[in-house]
Amino acid sequence: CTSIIGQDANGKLYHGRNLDFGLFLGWNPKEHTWKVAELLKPLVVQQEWQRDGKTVYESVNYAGYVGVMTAVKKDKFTFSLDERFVMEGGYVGLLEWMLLGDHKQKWNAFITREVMEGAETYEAAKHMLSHTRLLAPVYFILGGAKPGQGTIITRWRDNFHTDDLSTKLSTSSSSSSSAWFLVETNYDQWVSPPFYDDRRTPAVHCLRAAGRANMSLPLLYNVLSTRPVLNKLTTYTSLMQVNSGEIGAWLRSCDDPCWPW
Amino acid sequence: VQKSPFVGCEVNAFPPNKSAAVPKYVINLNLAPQDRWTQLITDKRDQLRALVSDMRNLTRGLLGDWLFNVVINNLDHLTTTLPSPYREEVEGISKASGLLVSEVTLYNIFYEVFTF
Repeated sequence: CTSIIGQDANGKLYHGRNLDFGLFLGWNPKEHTWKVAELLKPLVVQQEWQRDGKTVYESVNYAGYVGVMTAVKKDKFTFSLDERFVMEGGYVGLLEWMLLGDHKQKWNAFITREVMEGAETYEAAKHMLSHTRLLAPVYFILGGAKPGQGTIITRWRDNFHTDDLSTKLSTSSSSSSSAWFLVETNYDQWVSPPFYDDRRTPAVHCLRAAGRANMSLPLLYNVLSTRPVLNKLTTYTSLMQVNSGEIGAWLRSCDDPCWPW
Repeated sequence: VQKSPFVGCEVNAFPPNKSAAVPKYVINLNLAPQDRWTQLITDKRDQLRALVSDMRNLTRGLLGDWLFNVVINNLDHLTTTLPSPYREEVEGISKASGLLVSEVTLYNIFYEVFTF
């Protein structure tokens, strides 16, 4: 996955993401596609969650998944979730849940629903995402509605080991500041991504090349369409703008030559 | 597959093709959890069944027979431990799709555990 939050010169925030899924899950050597990724594409839908006839939030989901991976709550915050690969992964949490009866940890599917339905501010969402014990490690990418509100919350499974809360967008309007965007793929911010899966460097390069003056949803879409940010695992690209509540999603394919991940 | 995955920034991809836009559905939180997903899942029934069938096979291949059987044999029980309203939503998706409750649960845990 790749998630990007960008802030234009006026402090307006934009959030985009590619959802990549299905690595090592059935490579089709004839079509050059991943089987699970291809099966997921027809299930991508935009969902408008309503209560009492009013929109609570909108999300982009795989039909049948009850959690939330990409969403906007108008005038409040935008949200995306990226997988985090660590040794003590979600399978440990699941085994603890099933075999030890440890039900005090939250599934990401459930905490994301609770945040989208219950949190009324960026700060409240950030607190919930930062301090809840989780079944699986993950990156939460959260954007607010005011200049400077954007963070990558790097989560371990426990609720007292939350890293990188300090990663914020600058409130400065200086175009020279590198803090007018945040890019998260599937690696911790404080280490370089591995050479065999470096989507961060191309994304950062293309954002810097375009410049802050051009920050917009079209720029995010173009960056998210740049290989290998776009790759054979990418099922959809989504764009969000918090103040308008705008959200859109488009199915993706990556014609050869294209990196498998 | 090309040797170098990054060859330059894409500058003309926007706007996306309209035919690639995904359909929109309303999820009514006022409905009982079992009923919230009925319309969406009815429309996506065949696609969901195709994916879950594939996931079962892949999970067996990844975990091996022993661990797969441990997991799959516990999925019914696992569903009963899910908090409300998610347990009821999973049951509603099962009913609308014709999939077993355990299979819908497997689909929903896939993203959680895939990090291994």
